[in-house]
Amino acid sequence: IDSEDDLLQECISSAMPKKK
Amino acid sequence: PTPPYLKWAESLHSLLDDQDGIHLFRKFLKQEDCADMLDFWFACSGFRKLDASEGNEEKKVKLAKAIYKKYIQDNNGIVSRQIKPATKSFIRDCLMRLHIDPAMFDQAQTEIQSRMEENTYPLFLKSDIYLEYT
Repeated sequence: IDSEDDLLQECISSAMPKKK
Repeated sequence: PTPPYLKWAESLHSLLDDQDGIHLFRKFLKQEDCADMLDFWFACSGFRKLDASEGNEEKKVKLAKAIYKKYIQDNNGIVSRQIKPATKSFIRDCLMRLHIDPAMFDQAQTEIQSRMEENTYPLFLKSDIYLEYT
């Protein structure tokens, strides 16, 4: 089970552009 | 071709569309004690994306609560201070009724984006961090 912080971090990363 | 750092000066979106741009902007915001604004902006985008994908409801609820708790609940937080009271009530209501909507953070994200466009983004373009990079 993810902690809240991990979940948030994963969410933030998922919205970032991928390396070009 | 236009170097990326010149593109960053075109609009906030051009800046947030580039990994190095984000990294440098975040460094600047951290110095100004407002990196949470950028993290919140991306958290809102990520939340919307999560909802678009096949997903488990429990995770969405948990994530919506985590975003609320970290950035909105505390009225003294840098993000919370810049979101309208009505917008905060709307999000709180959604959570209380467990009405988890993909667009529930959209208005708050727009408000934070406007503050960045009016304030921190132009300051960033004049900052030593940016000028030294260029």
